[in-house]
Amino acid sequence: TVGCVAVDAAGNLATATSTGGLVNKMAGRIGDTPVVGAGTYANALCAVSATGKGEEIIRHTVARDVAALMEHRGLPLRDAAARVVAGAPRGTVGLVAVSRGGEVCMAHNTTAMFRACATEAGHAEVGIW
Amino acid sequence: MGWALALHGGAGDVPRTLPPELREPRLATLRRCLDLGTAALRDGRAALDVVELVVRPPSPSPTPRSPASPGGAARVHVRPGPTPTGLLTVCGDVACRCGSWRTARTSTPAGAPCSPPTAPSRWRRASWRAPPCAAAPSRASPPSPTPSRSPGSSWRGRRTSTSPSTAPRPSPGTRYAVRGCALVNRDVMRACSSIGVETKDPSHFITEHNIERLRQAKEANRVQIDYTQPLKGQQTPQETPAPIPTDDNSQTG
Repeated sequence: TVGCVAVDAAGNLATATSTGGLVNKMAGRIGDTPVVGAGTYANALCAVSATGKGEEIIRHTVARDVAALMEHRGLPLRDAAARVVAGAPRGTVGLVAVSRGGEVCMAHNTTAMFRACATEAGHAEVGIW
Repeated sequence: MGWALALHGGAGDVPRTLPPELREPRLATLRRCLDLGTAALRDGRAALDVVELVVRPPSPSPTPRSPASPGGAARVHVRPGPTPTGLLTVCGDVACRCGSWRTARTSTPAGAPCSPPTAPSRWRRASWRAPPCAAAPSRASPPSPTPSRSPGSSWRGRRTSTSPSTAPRPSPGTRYAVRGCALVNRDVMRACSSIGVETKDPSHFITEHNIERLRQAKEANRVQIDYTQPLKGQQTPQETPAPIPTDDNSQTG
């Protein structure tokens, strides 16, 4: 599986999620679920791509919740993402997100998440656990 | 603060004891994807172009990275089937979304109709009912023998190639149930061929690794999943997490 979120130099936000999701799952099981609003969401504030156990991502509308907390509570990206990931059952959700201002967040409550990020300011990270 | 990019390659119980020969290729693939995306952003490309570029495989990669990667462990399932190599299923559904589409609701509704004006009426109705994603782009059996190499491109191509002005206008009073479209299976293949998305022969997706996993599953007569515990006497090295407790069906379904 792979998911990607980006904000370009003009501040445009976009996300793409391909299903695959929770490693070690059976054929035919729901993966990340690229359904917009569940595992994939972008608006003028942020772009989010979630991965993990599809059923939980759908139940918690993970990607949209992050955007909603930013939109309606005024939370920064990192707090919004941490709140949504903490609210999902342990071991089921991971997400990557960027905000319009170029803030990057990679949160997961699983043992691991294959992830990487980079910003124009020079910050870069690649990790698994 | 300028451009930024983040990507993931799946989450779950990846054991910390993952051997270097399995860990390093995955980290290298993450770095390669990151370099691909950052180079595009540095060139001033739009965010939507960049996310699509990253989820599309630039070149065959032995590690799971995208639905179209040959042998992507979580996406390509080779099951006993009518052909010697079994029945191929590529679970390649994908969705893209651009932040500004929401603001563009009046001109191009999010999930705008993606059915070409000439689509059969049956398909058009189907396209009204589901969220914008493309799924199951392939079956190794007629009439769609050649799988789509990149579900993401097929979906985006379909979405951008149909402008509202050419999309069929519903008769006044038609209710929108859900604004969006779902292209599944044969429909995806039809969409791919109509917009020239690159497709591959099913053999492109099947690797020795898949065939070996199918052989082990048949031999053990049990589900074989990415990090299955090796059975006693099996020679092939396995990523060795703790076995899945039999009463926990959260991962095996």
